[in-house]
Amino acid sequence: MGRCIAIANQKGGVGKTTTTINLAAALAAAERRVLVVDSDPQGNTTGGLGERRDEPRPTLYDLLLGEVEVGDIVVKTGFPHLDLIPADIGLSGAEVELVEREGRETILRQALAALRHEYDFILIDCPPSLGLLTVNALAAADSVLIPLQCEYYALEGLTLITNTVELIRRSLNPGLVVEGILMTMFDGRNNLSNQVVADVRAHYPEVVFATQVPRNVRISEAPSHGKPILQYDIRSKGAQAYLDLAVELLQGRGAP
Amino acid sequence: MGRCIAIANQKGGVGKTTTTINLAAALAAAERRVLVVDSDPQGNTTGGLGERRDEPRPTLYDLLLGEVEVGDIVVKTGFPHLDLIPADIGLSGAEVELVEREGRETILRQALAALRHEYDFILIDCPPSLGLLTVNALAAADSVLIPLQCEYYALEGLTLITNTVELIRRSLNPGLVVEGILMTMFDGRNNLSNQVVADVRAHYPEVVFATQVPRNVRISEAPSHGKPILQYDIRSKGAQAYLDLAVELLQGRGAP
Ligand SMILES: Nc1ncnc2c1ncn2[C@@H]1O[C@H](COP(=O)(O)OP(=O)(O)OP(=O)(O)O)[C@@H](O)[C@H]1O
Ligand SMILES: Nc1ncnc2c1ncn2[C@@H]1O[C@H](COP(=O)(O)OP(=O)(O)OP(=O)(O)O)[C@@H](O)[C@H]1O
Ligand SMILES: [Mg+2]
Ligand SMILES: [Mg+2]
Repeated sequence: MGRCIAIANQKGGVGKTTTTINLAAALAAAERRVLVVDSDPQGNTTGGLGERRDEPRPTLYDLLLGEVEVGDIVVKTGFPHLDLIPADIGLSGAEVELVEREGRETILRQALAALRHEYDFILIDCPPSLGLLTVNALAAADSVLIPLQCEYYALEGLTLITNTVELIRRSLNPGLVVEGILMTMFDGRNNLSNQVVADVRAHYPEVVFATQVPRNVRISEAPSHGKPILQYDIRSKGAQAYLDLAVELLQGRGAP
Repeated sequence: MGRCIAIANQKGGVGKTTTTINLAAALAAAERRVLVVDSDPQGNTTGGLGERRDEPRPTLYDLLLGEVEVGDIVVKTGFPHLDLIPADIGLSGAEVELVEREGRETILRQALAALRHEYDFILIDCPPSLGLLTVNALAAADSVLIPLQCEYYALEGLTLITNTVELIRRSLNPGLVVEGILMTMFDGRNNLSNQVVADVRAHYPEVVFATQVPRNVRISEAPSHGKPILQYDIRSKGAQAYLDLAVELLQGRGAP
């Protein structure tokens, strides 16, 4: 039975998509069978894995509306052991269309249930909001990985996501835990970066990953080539950081 | 009659809040009367102007639900000529609660109508989504300023916001125009940055501001002091860029 991890944070631009793609690629390189679910209407995870967003095919939207079976929408990416459930802008319609639906918060959990045994890891990339798509991901997941940019606004917003996780745990998903907080775009030369890291490690000592992802221009170049950083530049600091993160996740940071 | 400008882009972390606060402060320094409306439940514009987000007072949420008059929620910030309509996480409830409401897309436009004559500029900071809060801002605005981070995913997502502006123009707000595209976090030493700028200037020659905001650590430090960059460090490159942007806006880039 695979582990399902939601990659979530309502703050925008903190590295949710970058972490989803590159952690997935690192786990796949370690021969784990990985499914990536793009639940952001922007479709950045879909594009960053080299899949066209404007391809006429069913996406997560069609699955949530119950029009297709989950098996019909899984895409084999060009990367071994790495499959994708794609998204496109049509998914933004789901937020409004599902409001009236019975059990609207657990549609994704039910849809993914049929697949759980086929993968070692299912990673769900979330949009920058705490709306129905993110709630569905948190209800479906065993744990949530929170990417946190080393910036003030990101730090200010951390309690918003941790409060939401707590709410979901009490109402929809009693087993939900925080997999970890991942510091991203860390720049050791910059005071603010160091201050934010020190603050977060002091307040959340149990849950911050030892791995920190440095700001690394190769990471931001990779998506324009439709590749994870491992395939784009394995020697880069960014690739190394995500390989370290995969190892940390596989070894279990002491988490149950 | 003042100009109302929405600062919008569904891509997260591109500099919407940073542009709202610092353009507002630059216009206020030029003795224009400015109102900033924080329509993002994260409340970063509220926090970045030094106002506490957890202060027990009415916010934009109460205005949209019709429980207060607009005059009751305007906060005088510590900065001359700069007022604020604050937000907090409660605002995220509005997205769901307003779905059933008649005329749900133009509630903000009606609420702000009473204030338009009191300000030279009204700037609306939007959340990173194309949901009801952003739609309300686009329906209320005369124009939309699109901050665009010099990164691949931001470039990929540009058509999503320009398409939405076109939809709003045809359905809710025939006068809505693009005020301009503002390149943010530009780093001249980095190929990707230069490529993205060249691409955007080639595709949208008429609408890209001449002013580009460089990546500047002082900009990201200012919010932790609750101040715009002008007040935090007037000599910084970031402060200079936002003063240049205000001048460009006031002189009219030849726009009607
Ligand atoms: N460690 C890093 N070093 C340099 N650039 C990075 C790094 N991580 C992410 N980026 C870049 O920063 C931008 C934001 O990252 P990303 O899009 O992954 O964040 P996100 O949280 O998914 O954004 P959104 O909230 O819009 O979904 C992207 O352009 C990405 O390429
Ligand atoms: N020119 C700049 N140089 C350096 N840092 C910047 C610059 N502009 C913005 N930042 C920082 O980048 C981060 C993202 O900016 P900001 O929060 O303004 O974006 P946003 O589009 O409002 O994000 P969201 O989508 O979450 O609302 C913030 O931590 C901010 O301080
Ligand atoms: Mg993303
Ligand atoms: Mg913002």
